[in-house]
Amino acid sequence: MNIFRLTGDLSHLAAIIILLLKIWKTRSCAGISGKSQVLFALVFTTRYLDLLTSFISLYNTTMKIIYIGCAYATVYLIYMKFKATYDGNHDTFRVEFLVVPVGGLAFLVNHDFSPLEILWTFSIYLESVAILPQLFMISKTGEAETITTHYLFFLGLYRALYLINWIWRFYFEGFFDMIAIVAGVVQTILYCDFFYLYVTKGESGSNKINPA
Amino acid sequence: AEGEAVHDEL
Repeated sequence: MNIFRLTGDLSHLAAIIILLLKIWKTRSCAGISGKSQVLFALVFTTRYLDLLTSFISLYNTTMKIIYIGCAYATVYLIYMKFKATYDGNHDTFRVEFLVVPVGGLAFLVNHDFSPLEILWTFSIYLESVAILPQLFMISKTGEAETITTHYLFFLGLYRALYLINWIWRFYFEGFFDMIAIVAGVVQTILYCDFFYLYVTKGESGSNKINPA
Repeated sequence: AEGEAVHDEL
């Protein structure tokens, strides 16, 4: 565990909590893509099946349970509790265009052709593109609330920190996971445009981000 | 399976 990995995990946790609290406090999930949140719940579920097969550390287990729990809580708030505020008309990204190719790729390119490993690979690939419905929704409506942009910022920061973590681990531990790294780079690139807007628009005092 | 990778990251 290095500082980049730890702050990356905490940044990821911050993003998840920020979104959950925003929906809870405002009693509304307007502007939030339920589809992205379902994909993230699917990502955590398929990746953390190893909770049942191997124990790594108390930290690892605890964080996995928190991530999964928060992901399902978010999906519950969007599709059940605050369903009336869900902006489904603007959440029109076709997720099958992500899930099907990603599923196929996980079968073809993996470390080991076993059920758990294929599901892990699927989750890695899917995570890299799971935010697309959310970004698509923002580009469609032309704006995002400040809190939503903070959520995206921490998600992007988590990815960037993980990249540094992998460079660190390569030099100091000889650790190298090609699948995680390639998917991580793709995922980070998807956030770059958003990062630029976040920084430039954020400083202008405007509380809206227009990605167009 | 034997030699299966353990993924220690989140």
